[in-house]
Amino acid sequence: TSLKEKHKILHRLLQNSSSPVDLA
Amino acid sequence: EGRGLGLSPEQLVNCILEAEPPQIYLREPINKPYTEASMMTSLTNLADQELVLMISWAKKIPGFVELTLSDQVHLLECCWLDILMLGLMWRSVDHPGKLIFSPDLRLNREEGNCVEGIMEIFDMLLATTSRFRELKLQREEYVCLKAMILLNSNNCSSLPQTPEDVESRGKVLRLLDSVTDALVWTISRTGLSSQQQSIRLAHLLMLLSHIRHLSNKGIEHLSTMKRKNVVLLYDLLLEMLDANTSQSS
Repeated sequence: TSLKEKHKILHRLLQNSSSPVDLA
Repeated sequence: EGRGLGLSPEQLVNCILEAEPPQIYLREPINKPYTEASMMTSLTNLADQELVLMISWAKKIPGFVELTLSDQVHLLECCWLDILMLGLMWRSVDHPGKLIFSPDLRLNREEGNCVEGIMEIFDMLLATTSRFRELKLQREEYVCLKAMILLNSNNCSSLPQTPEDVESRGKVLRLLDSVTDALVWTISRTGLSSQQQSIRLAHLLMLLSHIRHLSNKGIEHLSTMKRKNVVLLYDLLLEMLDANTSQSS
């Protein structure tokens, strides 16, 4: 996975095990 | 037994039904008369909220989180507007002539007049919605179609690079088969003859190409609105739009 991919918000929300709603 | 998921079609339909996101509302109410900026701000505000919920939804589709992270990202980037539009059609299906973006934003086609180029998209959304109305789309069919859009969206990706990529692509195809089985099972419960069931399946699937066409139009329109500085896009929506425009250019 490229560095650019890793900085994506989508990437982060998918990776996080908690609900994305909490993150947002 | 759902091709490796260990779920029957009925269980898979129930899982997908349970994954459905909650209803959303405008963060700030919009006053009439609508302007190009106020309407685009409201529509993008809703889209931004829905995108966050869409990520949660995708993670609840059985098998999705077992795909590589890069495939998960790619699938969502390819189909987010198709999914938003199908959701809009489902909310609007019982309201002829109206587009129910949220319970507090119900628009008719003339109200799209204030945004340059959006009425053409509204008309196409209304036409596809009325086709779903004619077909009497059922909730179970709707959720299966939405999951199929997600899993079928990967056609524009590059060739797999690693053994993990190859395995992940295989998983996507098996998941797609499972959801297809689930849709076939749902249609089989309608009491139609076997031939009528096949025709219904074809009618439903053919609408997905209309939705893809609509979402391409929508991406083009949103890019124009962004370029003209009509609306400031939020981070996630901006990122999803950029993923589409950079792929197509």
